[in-house]
Amino acid sequence: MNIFRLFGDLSHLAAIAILLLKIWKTRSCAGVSGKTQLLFAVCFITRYIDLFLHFVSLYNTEKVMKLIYISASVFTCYLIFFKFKATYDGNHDSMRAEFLIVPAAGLACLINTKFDAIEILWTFSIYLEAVAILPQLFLISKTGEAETITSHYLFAQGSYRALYILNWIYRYHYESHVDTIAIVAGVVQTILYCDFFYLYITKVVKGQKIVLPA
Amino acid sequence: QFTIKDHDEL
Repeated sequence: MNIFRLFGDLSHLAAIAILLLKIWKTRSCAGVSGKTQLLFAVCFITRYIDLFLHFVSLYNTEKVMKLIYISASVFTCYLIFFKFKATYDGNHDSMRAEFLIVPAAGLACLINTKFDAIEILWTFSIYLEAVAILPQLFLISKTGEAETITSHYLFAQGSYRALYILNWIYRYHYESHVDTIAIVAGVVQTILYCDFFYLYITKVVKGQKIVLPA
Repeated sequence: QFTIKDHDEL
C-alpha cells in the first residue's frame, strides 16, 4: 500500500459518501444519473465476485472495503430508483447504458490476461468503470448545470482514479508491478474528467456554480 | 521482468 493508493481509496469512499449524503439530506436525486450509479454497482459486483464465491471471514480491511463499496452503491441505486424515484430526472438521464455495457463486455472477452470467468468479469468491470461516468457527464451537459455538492462528488470520483495512476507509477518504479489493463482503462477514465476538472478548478473553487454552455 | 500478480487493488 502506498500513499497514492490510500488517498485514492479515501477519495473514492468520500465520493460515495458525498453522493449518499446529498441524496439523503436533500431527499432528492435531481442532477444525479441513476444509470451511472447502476453501472458502478455492476462494476463492484463483477469485480468483487470473489466475496460471494469463497466468502472468507472479514479478516482484513480490503474485504470490508469491498463490502462497503457494494452495499453503498446498491443502497444509492435503491435511493434513486425507489425511495426518491419521484425526483429522478429520467428525461435527462438518457444516455443508452447498453452502448457502454456491450462494448465493455465484448472487449473484455477479446483483451484480457487470461480467458477464465473470474478474470473476464474483472476485466469487464475495469473497462465498464472507465466509461461508467459518461451518463452522469451527459446528464450535466443536458441540464447545463450541476449542483455544487454534485460537483464535489464528481471531483472526488475523478480524483480517485487519477490518484491510482500515481499509485501505478509508484508501483512500476518501486515494485516493478504493472497491470496494463487497469492502467490503460484508468488513464482513459481520468481523461474523461479533464474538462470537468477544468470547470471545477476554475469555477467551483471560486464559489461559483458550474454552468455549462447550453 | 514485470510481475503481474493477482489483481491486488480495489
